Amino acid sequence: MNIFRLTGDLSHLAAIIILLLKIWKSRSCAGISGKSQILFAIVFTTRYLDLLSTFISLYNSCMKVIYIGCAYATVYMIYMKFRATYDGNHDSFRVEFLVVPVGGLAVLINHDFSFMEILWTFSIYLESVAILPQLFMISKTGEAETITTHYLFCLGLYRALYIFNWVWRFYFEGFFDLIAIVAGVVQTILYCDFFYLYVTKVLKGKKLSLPA
Amino acid sequence: ADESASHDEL
Repeated sequence: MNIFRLTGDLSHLAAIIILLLKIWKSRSCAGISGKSQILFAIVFTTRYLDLLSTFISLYNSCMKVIYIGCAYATVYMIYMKFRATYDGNHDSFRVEFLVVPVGGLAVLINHDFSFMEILWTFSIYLESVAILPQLFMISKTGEAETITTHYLFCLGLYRALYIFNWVWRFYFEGFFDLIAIVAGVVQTILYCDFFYLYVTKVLKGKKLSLPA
Repeated sequence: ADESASHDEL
């Protein structure tokens, strides 16, 4: 554990909680992509199956349980509790174009051709692109609520901190996991455009809206 | 190298 990984995990946790609180407090999931949230629920489920087989640390297990629990709670709020506020018309990204290639890639490029390992690899690849339906939705509507941008910023920050974590681990532990690193870098790049808008607009007190 | 020995990250 190093400071980048800890702050990365906490930033990830903050993102998840910001999203849950936004939906809960406003009683609305307007502007949130239910498809991205389903993808994240799939990501956590397929990655954290090792909760049942491997114990790493109390921290590790607790965080996994919290992430999975929050992911399903978010999906429940979007598709059940506050379904009436879900903006399905604008959430039109075709997720099969992500899930199918990612599944194929996980079978082809992995550390070990075993059930658990392929699921882990699938979750890593899927996480790297799971935010695309959300970004697509924002580009389609041309705007995002400020609280939604805070959520996205925390999520992107988590990815960026994980890259620093891998640099740290490579230098001080000689550890690197190429699959996680490549997927993580891809994922972080997807946030770059958003980071730019966040810094130039949201942090200056303006609402995030895209030019028509 | 056995990179996949343990996935200790979240």
